[in-house]
Amino acid sequence: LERSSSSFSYSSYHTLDEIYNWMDNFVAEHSNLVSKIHIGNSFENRSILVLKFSTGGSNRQAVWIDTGIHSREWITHATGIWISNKIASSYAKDHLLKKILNAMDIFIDIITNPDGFAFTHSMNRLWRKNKSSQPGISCIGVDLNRNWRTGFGGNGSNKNPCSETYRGPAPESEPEVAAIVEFITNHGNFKALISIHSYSQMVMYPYGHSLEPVPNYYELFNLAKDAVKALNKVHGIQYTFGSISTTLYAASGITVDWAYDTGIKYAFSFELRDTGQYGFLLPASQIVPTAEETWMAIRTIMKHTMNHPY
Amino acid sequence: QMNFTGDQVLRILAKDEKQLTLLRDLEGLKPQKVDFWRGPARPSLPVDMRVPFSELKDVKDYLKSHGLRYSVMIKDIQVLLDEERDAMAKSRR
Repeated sequence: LERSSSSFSYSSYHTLDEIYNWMDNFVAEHSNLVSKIHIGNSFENRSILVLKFSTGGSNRQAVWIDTGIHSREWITHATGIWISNKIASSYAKDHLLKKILNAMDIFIDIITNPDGFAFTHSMNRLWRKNKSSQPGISCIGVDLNRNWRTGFGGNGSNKNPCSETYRGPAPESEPEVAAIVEFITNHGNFKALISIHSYSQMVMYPYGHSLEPVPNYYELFNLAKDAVKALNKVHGIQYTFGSISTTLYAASGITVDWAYDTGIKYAFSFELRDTGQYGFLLPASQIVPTAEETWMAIRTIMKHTMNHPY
Repeated sequence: QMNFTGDQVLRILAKDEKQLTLLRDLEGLKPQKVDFWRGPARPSLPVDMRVPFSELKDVKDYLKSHGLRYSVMIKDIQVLLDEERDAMAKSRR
């Protein structure tokens, strides 16, 4: 296993163990800024680890970023790793990032679905859900992005355990979801949440479970527009943006709806680039360009959050 | 590791809501066979569907018989997966 994060290849895909090993090296090398928090365990009892980027203070306003909730979307984990390294390596040079980190903490959950991710390496590369099982039910796994409380059980999810969008037996029934809910709720001061998926080239905000616009719809529309513009400037990739239910489809029990209803006004879901050739099986050569453009969109959202405290 | 040799991803452009419904019906007709990578959402958005090799003929006949236009986005998934695995091994070395 690598001895230091500098020999880690940020333009390649990695296994669960390699990523966890990278995390340890990365935290050790940036211990003045980064720490690792264990927020819970998955269904198969793997650790759920979150990287915390903080310059001090206690219980500061915070930004949450998660990747890999759908395990087969490896480009999202790779983007989360690249962004983590970008924050640590450019913090001292990037004046805006320094301001953001002097005001807020950033938490990144890179492997939100560790069991599913391990399974994509060991058995089924196209596995999407987690690995939970229930007595008497032949199909395995719950779509973790349908298991959140807000809108749970709506028509944008499936009650069939064999479906790829199976919502699970009850809201927050899945330990991977319950761990995040508990962590964010106990922290109590998250002001932005960004959940990264692949693919469709979209930046979206709540709601997914209903067509009703959220109260600060107009602010989110303009912020998504700015984020998409910042993203486009990097490599010319065009994203669409809007609320989930009007831009994509009805989706019930999803992360960003729960976050919004919990009081996190700046909640966004990203669907990363779609080259029209690979779906979420993007070649490793696209990891860095994808992460570079995604970072500029995230940086835009964090800047707005910092400048609009609530 | 499961093998996906011959599996294809079809990109379908549904003209209207009726055609989107026909695609949603496919999930019921072929349970645990078709895997939507981009689910049927709205006529302006493509639908990407992974079809196992064993079901390809049936599914393509179904699409044709209902006038659903499609293109083959990924001709053989296993080829991509093998390339990905090789790239990871090379990077590790």
